[in-house]
Amino acid sequence: LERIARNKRAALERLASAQT
Amino acid sequence: GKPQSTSVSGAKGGVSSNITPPSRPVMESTGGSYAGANNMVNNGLSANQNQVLSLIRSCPDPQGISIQDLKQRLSGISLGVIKQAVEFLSNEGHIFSTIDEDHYKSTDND
Repeated sequence: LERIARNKRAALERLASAQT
Repeated sequence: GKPQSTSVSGAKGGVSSNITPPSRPVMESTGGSYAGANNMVNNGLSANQNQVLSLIRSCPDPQGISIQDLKQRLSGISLGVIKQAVEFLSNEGHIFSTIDEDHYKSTDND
């Protein structure tokens, strides 16, 4: 499902920005 | 005439002191020695959030785990607390919703 991939990408970006 | 003898000896004892400092102990506060303290925060998360996160991590389904499943497995935690933890973890990027807002999967388990 595209929604899953899209949400995962967004989550990974949030995780990356939260860990800086 | 008088004989004069002048002897100048310019020998300096050159001792270079290159002492390398010993490695300093660095204060690290990653309290990871004891796992099992339930109210102990490990990585900035509360105990409930950690439980929710580890449950979501342990779910192998591609669509993730549902909040109902989380509630069943975390029988000691109320649904509201679980939803709060899920929302927090989602905001932090640890988890994300998959097929709908009730199914979640973890990002760091891939």
